[in-house]
Amino acid sequence: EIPEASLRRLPIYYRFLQQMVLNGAFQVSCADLARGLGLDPTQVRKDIEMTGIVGKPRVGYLLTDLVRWLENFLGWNRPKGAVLVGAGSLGSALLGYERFRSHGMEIVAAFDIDPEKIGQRVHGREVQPLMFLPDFVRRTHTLLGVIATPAAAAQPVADLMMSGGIRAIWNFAPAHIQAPPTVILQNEDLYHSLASLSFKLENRLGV
Amino acid sequence: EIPEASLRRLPIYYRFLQQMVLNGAFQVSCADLARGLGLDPTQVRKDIEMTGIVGKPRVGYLLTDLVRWLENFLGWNRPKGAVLVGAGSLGSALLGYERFRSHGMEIVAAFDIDPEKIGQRVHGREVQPLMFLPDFVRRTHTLLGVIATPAAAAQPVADLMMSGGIRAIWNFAPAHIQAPPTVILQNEDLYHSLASLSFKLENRLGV
Ligand SMILES: NC(=O)c1ccc[n+]([C@@H]2O[C@H](COP(=O)([O-])OP(=O)(O)OC[C@H]3O[C@@H](n4cnc5c(N)ncnc54)[C@H](O)[C@@H]3O)[C@@H](O)[C@H]2O)c1
Ligand SMILES: NC(=O)c1ccc[n+]([C@@H]2O[C@H](COP(=O)([O-])OP(=O)(O)OC[C@H]3O[C@@H](n4cnc5c(N)ncnc54)[C@H](O)[C@@H]3O)[C@@H](O)[C@H]2O)c1
Repeated sequence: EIPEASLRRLPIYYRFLQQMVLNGAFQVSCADLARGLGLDPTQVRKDIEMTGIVGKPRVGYLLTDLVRWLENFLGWNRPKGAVLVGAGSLGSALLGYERFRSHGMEIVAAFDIDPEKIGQRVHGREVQPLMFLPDFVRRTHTLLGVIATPAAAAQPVADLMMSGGIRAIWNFAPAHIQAPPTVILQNEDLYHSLASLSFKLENRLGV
Repeated sequence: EIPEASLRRLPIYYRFLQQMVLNGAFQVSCADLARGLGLDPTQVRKDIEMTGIVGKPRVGYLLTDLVRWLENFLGWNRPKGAVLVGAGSLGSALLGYERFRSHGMEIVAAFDIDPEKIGQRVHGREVQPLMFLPDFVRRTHTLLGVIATPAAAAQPVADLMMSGGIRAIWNFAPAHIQAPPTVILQNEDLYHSLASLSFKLENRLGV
């Protein structure tokens, strides 16, 4: 079992390593990586070793090997199809974001209940009526669902996704979704960050 | 010092409590809250007590007291002005999101470098040229800055914000920003979630 915190740090290393490749470097050690990012070298080494890659003693890793290894470890080189429900302002921003494709996800279809949006194309994908979702998921074996609806709709939409066969849900609505343990649930509730930001701002600076 | 994880859980309790108020309930105990959310009651109690509120033995709390207490603890009843830089697709979604105001933040101004966007109004705020940012921040004593620019622009924009007096930065760009310890930095890098989702999807389901 890989600690969640380590998993979430890997994209920071990955980006820095890509930058090093662009700057023409060939090799990298955990100490280099830690120094470049201002992080604890012991933690960086633990995170990298957790992915199972073995480095050369004292030298470290060939840069392109490490980049490719991380991509493979995270599954970023095998983008998985995803459906998005809620083609509103946040949903459209997510649909328009090309870079998801090189990070393991491609949004292949969008669904909504608003008659004004159904049939429109948003960043190249036609918005379909919500009731077509379970069929689409079953037919295409889509495993990943993204929720960008109002909070009240989040649980019913999650249930509809799971009924079609969705196994992982990325939820942007501020709602606490219940799902069986076989479904991977990732809440991206921006309020968590706002809680932490606002508390820290008030207390550190005595605002 | 309050643990970050506890701080980030408070919005989940807050939302559930608000729901209970809407359903006409008057009192709540930590055990009720834990049961309703399917969470560990010991952790819920620890989180709530950390905010300093004292409940009545065996009964718990008056619901409206607890809701108001959490709002005040998080500073959500005192919205802080924020500036946003990068009025693109994600930035516009953030500008259009009214609910930030009741969670401690109000975006009062937007800045960009794109001549096609400068002078346009996005959800009621006029997009201003980036070079006006430091002056605006100094004049209005704005403490909070939101970054929604491409990754390459994130550090220079953060530096510009800090030069004007910004003391907390909410960064949506996938870039590792360096800031002095006196500045509160909250990275909302969606790639962290994507790393965790994609890894779990690959490994749990053997995709
Ligand atoms: N916009 C942001 O910056 C932002 C920030 C934080 C959180 N969020 C959260 O993201 C979600 C979307 O926010 P938004 O600003 O895009 O809102 P929005 O109103 O612009 O979009 C919501 C979309 O969901 C659709 N919808 C409503 N009920 C539905 C249902 N039952 N099934 C399918 N589609 C349905 C609507 O027709 C609309 O297109 C909300 O839960 C919001 O709280 C948004
Ligand atoms: N759209 C999404 O769903 C999404 C998802 C994940 C991450 N992000 C991140 O959020 C950021 C914004 O993404 P987007 O999709 O809105 O991109 P976008 O291109 O639509 O918007 C970027 C905006 O930043 C402005 N800009 C560029 N350089 C600037 C500078 N030096 N100073 C001020 N403004 C500048 C551009 O003019 C543009 O208006 C990016 O870093 C992206 O990686 C976006």
